[in-house]
Amino acid sequence: RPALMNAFELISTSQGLNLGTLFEK
Amino acid sequence: MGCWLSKQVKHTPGYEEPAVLAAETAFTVSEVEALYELFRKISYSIFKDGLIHKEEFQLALFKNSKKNNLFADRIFDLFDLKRNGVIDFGEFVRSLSVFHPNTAQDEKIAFAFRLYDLRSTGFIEREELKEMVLALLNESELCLSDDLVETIVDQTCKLVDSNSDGKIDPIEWKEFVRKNPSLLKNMTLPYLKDITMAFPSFVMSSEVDD
Repeated sequence: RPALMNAFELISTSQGLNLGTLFEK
Repeated sequence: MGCWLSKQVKHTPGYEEPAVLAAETAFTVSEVEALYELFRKISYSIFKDGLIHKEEFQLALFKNSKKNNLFADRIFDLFDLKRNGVIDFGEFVRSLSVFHPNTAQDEKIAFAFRLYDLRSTGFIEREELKEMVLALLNESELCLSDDLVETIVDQTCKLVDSNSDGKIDPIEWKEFVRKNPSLLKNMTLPYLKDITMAFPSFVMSSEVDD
């Protein structure tokens, strides 16, 4: 059976969780 | 007549000495000074009061002050340690320290748990997990059927909820993250190690006059 996506893996890709953009000039 | 200093350095409200913040966080004094420059930039972007309001946080994250996002809201709320609706400099530095590459993994695990525990019940519940998946899908314009969303949420709960009580507690979360360390990748910002290079002007001029 193919492995289903783990919901937390999905969530961790959210743009709202990418604080790196704070450091973009 | 005495001679008064003609210029006084004006700090933002809630300013704390870099040495104090450096002692409490993963940052060096010069890194805290560099963060002050970033903080000033964000906190003067709209309201110009030296405190980061949610709209300013959204503007810095998304280049759009009106873009609401469940996860950005959660991060803002966790950064707002005093729960007064704004982020001051001390809160900004202490919270960002969690994302420093040198910060202990356990601290990152605990922060991620609080982030996903949307209603602060001490557990990540199935409904919260589903709400986050739906928020992500909405943001990414990725379309998944309702059935598939339910299946993903169910499967994930089953994987993490080892005592099968229908919710994820901090111990289950910690065990799960230890087995799946990639879940913490968004809890580390490599930028924070190069912060003095990203914002060198403050470090060179030491104190900025208004």
